[in-house]
Amino acid sequence: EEETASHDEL
Amino acid sequence: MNMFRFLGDMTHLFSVLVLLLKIHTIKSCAGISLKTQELYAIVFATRYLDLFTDYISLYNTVMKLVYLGSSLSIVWYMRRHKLVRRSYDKDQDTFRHHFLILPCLILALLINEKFTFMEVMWAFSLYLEAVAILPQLVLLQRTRNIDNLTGQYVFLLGAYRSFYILNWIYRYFTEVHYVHWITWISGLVQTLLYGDFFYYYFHSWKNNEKLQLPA
Repeated sequence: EEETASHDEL
Repeated sequence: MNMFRFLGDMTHLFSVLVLLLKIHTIKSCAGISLKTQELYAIVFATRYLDLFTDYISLYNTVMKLVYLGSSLSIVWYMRRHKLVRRSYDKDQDTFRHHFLILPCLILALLINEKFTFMEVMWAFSLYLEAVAILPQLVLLQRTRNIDNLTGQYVFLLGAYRSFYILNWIYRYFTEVHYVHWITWISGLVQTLLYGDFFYYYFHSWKNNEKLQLPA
């Protein structure tokens, strides 16, 4: 399951 | 934060600053596609919706504000500034960029990491960014003679995503479970679109001649 944590890249 | 990603961000920042510098100093946007600039403004607006909800780092927040501010000011310059707008050749910049927005939105509704508004908007911004350069590349083909700053702008824009691809490879091997197919495939498509531009850019640079794209 791809983590959908906040996206840390610009 | 790894070196590739930092280089990617700096290249991206530099590309935007080169463009702003060109527009601000010579008060001209000749050879620049307003459509691409508008698409980038939409990309940043939809990607940085979490600007005020997710605090990741000062760097992240500052860079988001800089990208948003610069892309909006470029669009403002090209639309509103009395001198700059005169140099915008709208009859050449005819790529129907609206046709890019809807498919990206539909694709984002179908393929996303989670069916929430934020995630759909995030996926949309990635798909849109992948194709946002198309109006600019079409305009370059049309106007043929590319001035240095425009050529550098497009080159840096392509280079930034290439650094990001190296960053994703690096993160894949160094971080557990770091998998983002949506980002990776969009980023790859985006970089491939610059392929022929890079080819002609290096040729012109090697033979030290003016950059000419084939008709």
